Amino acid sequence: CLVKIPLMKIKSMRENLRESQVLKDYLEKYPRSRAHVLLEQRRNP
Amino acid sequence: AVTYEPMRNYLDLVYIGIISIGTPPQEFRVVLDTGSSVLWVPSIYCSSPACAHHKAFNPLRSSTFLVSGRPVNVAYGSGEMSGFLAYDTVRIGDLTVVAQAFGLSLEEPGIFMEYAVFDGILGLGYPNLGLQGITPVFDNLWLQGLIPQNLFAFYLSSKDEKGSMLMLGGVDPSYYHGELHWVPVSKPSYWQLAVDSISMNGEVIACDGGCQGIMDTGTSLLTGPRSSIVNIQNLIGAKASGDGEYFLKCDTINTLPDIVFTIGSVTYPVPASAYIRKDRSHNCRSNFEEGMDDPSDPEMWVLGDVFLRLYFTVFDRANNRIGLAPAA
Repeated sequence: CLVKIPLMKIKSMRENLRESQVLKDYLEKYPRSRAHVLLEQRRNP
Repeated sequence: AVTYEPMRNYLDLVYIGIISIGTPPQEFRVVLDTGSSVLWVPSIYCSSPACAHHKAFNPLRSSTFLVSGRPVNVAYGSGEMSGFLAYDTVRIGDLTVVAQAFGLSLEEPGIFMEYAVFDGILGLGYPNLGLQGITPVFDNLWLQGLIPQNLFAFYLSSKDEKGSMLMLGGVDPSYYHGELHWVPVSKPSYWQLAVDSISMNGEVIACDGGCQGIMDTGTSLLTGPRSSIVNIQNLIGAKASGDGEYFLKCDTINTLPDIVFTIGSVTYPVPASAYIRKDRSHNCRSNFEEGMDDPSDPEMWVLGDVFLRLYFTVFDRANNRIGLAPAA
């Protein structure tokens, strides 16, 4: 009864961004603190 | 209905699975993510450029579709989606879940997802991590009697494009060596457990006195508190680049020692060949990354795919425990 779901290994979003030469722009524009800001907004609405 | 996933960063994700939604089925490539609990895919009503790059669900083509209209917003470490809640039949492998709640995106701001190869995300975390009052996919698999055991397991292959596997409702022992070591889930929300220490050459280099770790298929790297990560980068000779990555000399893969995670008094070595990754241009980067600082738990580590490739992992909802064994 065990069900196996095959997973595929794919190229990462970082690799795609890097190959498109937009990784640095992306990281500058969307710093990881974005979710942290939203978390703080939830705590202190 | 807003859910926050502050630790999510899908930039480095490389494993996806295929599910279908609706009648007749519409296929989607999704991340099977133990660090979140919501299923969402793009909708045909999404106007963001990111949605144009992915398969979008068309409710008009599904005879089993039900709309809730409840707004949904999911914020990730690397972007966000907003949309509305709906219900439809979801198929994963040979299993068919009826009336599964899921999010349909109306907006995926920025270029988050634009460069992603996957269409959406299927969360396998505990229900309280997701939307209030909504039953996640795995809970419905169990509640609708579709799986014999209330657990699932991941085998992540490091070499092949194929070969990685999510097991639902049971464990195939041919995917690991030796015995599974069980560790209790310390906080049933994420798949979180207590880590005893992190050491190198027999000396504790992080997590001194214990810390918390999250087993997360939706995170690629090993993330931890800033001070600990900086310490480890220094110890392995990794230098920061302008864009937050740490580079090191590729030949150190052969000389650097294992970094050992001790969990439940059992040691789980991570060799340099795992914590250093070489790209196609033969540049080598550290697989340790600063995590999102969580004020409620400053000593939080996320053990992502780098760790899960080495150790077959069972996520046992029935007993709220995590099983670990060296991957075959």
